[in-house]
Amino acid sequence: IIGGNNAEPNSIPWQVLLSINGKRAGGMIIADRWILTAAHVLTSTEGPILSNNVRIFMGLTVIDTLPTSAVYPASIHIHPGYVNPGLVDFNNDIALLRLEHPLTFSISVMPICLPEGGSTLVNGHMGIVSGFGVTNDQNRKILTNRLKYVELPVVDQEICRASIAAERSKNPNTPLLSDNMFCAGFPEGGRDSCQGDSGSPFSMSNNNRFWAAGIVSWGIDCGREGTYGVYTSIANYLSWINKTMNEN
Amino acid sequence: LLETEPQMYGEVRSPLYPQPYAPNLQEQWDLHVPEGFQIRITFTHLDIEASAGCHYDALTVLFDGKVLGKFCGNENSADGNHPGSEPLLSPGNTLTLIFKTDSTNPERHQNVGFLAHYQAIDIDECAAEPEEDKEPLCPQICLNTLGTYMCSCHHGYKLRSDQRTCVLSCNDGLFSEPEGHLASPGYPNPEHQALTCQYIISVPAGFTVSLNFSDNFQIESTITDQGPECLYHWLQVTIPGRGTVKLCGEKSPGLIDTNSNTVTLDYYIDSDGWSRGWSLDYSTHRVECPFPGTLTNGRVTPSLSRYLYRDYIYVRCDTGYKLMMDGEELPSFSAMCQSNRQWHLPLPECHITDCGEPKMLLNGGFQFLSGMHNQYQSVIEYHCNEPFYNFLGGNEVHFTCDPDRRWRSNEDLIVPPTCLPVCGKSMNPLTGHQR
Repeated sequence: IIGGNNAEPNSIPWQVLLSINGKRAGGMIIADRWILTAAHVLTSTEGPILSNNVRIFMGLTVIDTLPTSAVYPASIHIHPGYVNPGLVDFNNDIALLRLEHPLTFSISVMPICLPEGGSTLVNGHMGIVSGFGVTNDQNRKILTNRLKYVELPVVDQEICRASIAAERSKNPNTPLLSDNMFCAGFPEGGRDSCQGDSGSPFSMSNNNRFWAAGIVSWGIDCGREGTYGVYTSIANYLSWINKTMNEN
Repeated sequence: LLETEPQMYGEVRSPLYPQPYAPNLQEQWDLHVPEGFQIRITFTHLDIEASAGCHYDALTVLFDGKVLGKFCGNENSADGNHPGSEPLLSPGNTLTLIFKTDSTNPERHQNVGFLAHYQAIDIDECAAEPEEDKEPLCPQICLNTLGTYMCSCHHGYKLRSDQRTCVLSCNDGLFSEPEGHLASPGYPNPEHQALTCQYIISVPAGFTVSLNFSDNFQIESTITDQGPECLYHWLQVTIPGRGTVKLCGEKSPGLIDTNSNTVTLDYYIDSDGWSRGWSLDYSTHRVECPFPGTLTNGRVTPSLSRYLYRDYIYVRCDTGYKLMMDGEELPSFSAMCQSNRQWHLPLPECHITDCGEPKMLLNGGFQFLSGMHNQYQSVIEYHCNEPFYNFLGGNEVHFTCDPDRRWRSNEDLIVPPTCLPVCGKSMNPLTGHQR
């Protein structure tokens, strides 16, 4: 998280830390057996990674004291529409992890709500993105072992598309923005999600109840002026989520 | 005809009937039915030349040579002697019919003769008055049967080998019917011979015998220094386990409840003296069992003022209670009053039912609002581990232990509610005061 704050203990109890072959990623608890994350964190150039290579940690804000007994997913369910061999197409960047044993929720481990069906995001509405990804110190990316969060506004889709198009003119390998994505961030930069936050929630709240609007997916650099973070729009995948959970 | 097997019924008709009969006829029919029966003959049609005294043509009916009737003419003729439709009855089991015609027949009217039917009629020998100076057929009891009769004797007598007369015999009186009548031999006439009679009334266990002596009671007593005693004539009543009592005198003992299912009566008189004897009606009653008692949280049915042998009682517990006996639950209970005046089972008890431990609630629990030990009418309230779980809106969380031993909600649910996770509620929300 760039430009954010340390999260207090139990403040984001749905936050999940994934450790996958030594890489960090994020996720969010949505039910007592299910964790929602980004598809790209669960794939490699050889295809989907093995579930026993995915370690799951919950209820933490500091990972200096990682519990020795991590949770391993019973199964990995990557959205069938996610096809991103060259890491240039993040459309459908969404995946589910199913746990073998149900969680018992507590003050530090709780699910986040899913969006209502048909809900849309309003430009400028603030959300919170959190994660254990890299942070910054005097314009340098540094590792952090603390859960951080930052508040970001939803960005107009066309403004975001234009910023990406400008980037593509310089670098044709820049991914495209699809309708399954939305952008959040400040045009002046300085506050953003970053590497290691992928899969973490972009949450919004109504009446002190948080719901997951997006999944940290991709971006151009982190916190750079004129670019925004791109998030998978969860509202577009409610039927797939429900179907996957019901069938498993 | 006599040599043939006797017939029970038959038909007789004149020669050529219903064609006119011929002159100069003399036909005879000898009818014969079995012994003990008599013959009844009915003329269905008779048309014989009419004449005064049936002098020319006639049908003569005879029994044992005696003329029972001589008939001629027809139903409408003024002359002659027509038998009409009334039957003729022979005194015995034979009857002779002789049909005789003269040499001439009337020219204008051709007589056709007769047609008659006969049948055997049982003779009620017992109803017959004895002939003068002769003894009745049976001195005591006469029983008419088909074709014959049988003699029988009153109790205290048995039939002699002549199958007619009776001889005193009063030692084989066993009475096992639920009620009956007994009397001393010859009662109420005095016997002028020594008697030693025994009567045993024995009914199944569970019944008691009551003796009800008639008022006309007379057994000779002997006056001694100590007053009247039953020295030479007596009726001894023996009740097992309760000793004996000798009865005599002229005062009827009236009603005696023996309280036993077996009673022995020994009647003794010597050849001297003068006793008319006694008679009694006996009846039986079922023995009584003690009142079964009352039951806490249950009731005994039926509610009777007395409980007698073979009566059944049933026990039903109040709603929410169960039948228990010796630590075991009974599906039902009934007990019968036995012949030994005891119930065959003691009364059970009614214990309050329980629903067992309520079903556990995942991520929740329950607490008792009322009652204890999961007993009938206990009320529990389920709760979820809040604030992390809660019920769906409207979920019924109060469950009551019902009579069918199930925990049930007011909405008739037996499955406890489900605790659903609460989503999106941080206990330590991200708030900051900096601007």
